[in-house]
Amino acid sequence: MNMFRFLGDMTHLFSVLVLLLKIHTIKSCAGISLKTQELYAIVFATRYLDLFTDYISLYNTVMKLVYLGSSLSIVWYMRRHKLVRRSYDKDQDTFRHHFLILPCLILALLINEKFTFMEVMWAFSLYLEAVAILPQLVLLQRTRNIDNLTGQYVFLLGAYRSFYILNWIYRYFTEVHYVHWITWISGLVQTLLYGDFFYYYFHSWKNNEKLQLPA
Amino acid sequence: GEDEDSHDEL
Repeated sequence: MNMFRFLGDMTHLFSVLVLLLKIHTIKSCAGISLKTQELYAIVFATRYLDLFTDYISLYNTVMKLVYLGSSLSIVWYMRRHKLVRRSYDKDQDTFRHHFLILPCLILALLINEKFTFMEVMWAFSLYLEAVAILPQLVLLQRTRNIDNLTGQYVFLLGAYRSFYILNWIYRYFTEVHYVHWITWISGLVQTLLYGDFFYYYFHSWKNNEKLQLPA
Repeated sequence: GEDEDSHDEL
């Protein structure tokens, strides 16, 4: 495992843990899209079906369980926790996320590395991850609420995307037969959409700062 | 080996 991949995993892990810890500590999820968090939970659940069939390494198994556990915990907090659910911007978080799932499933049935249940689910998880940030992007544009979307969360997600792309480039040049078009293209789409999210975040942040400054 | 498995990434 190269350093880019490891740093990518770590920043991805911290982005989820930071969000969970923040929700747990301040008992609020204002500004966070439940739709996006549910999509991430589905992404992890469908990608890591191989937990039951393949053993790659202890590292992989532990990381998969932590990603699954933490993303399901975030969804649980937002839906079930007495205080946290009250802070959820339900009326603003209106993106029809269910309509993302079916196209991703159809695409996975059509474009996959092998037409088996596991491979179709793997491809589905990649396509869904690529677009999972969309409800969060819409919520951010609508509410301009950047209180909870801390710089850390935005920074960590961006670092995760960047490190994974560096990892693919590194592996392409150092390993034989390392070519994964599905992973790369969906990863690239995800990074572009994230770039949009990043842009709006900083735009809102800058405007909010400006408002606080004396004229 | 590791490079034979296409799904060794998270």
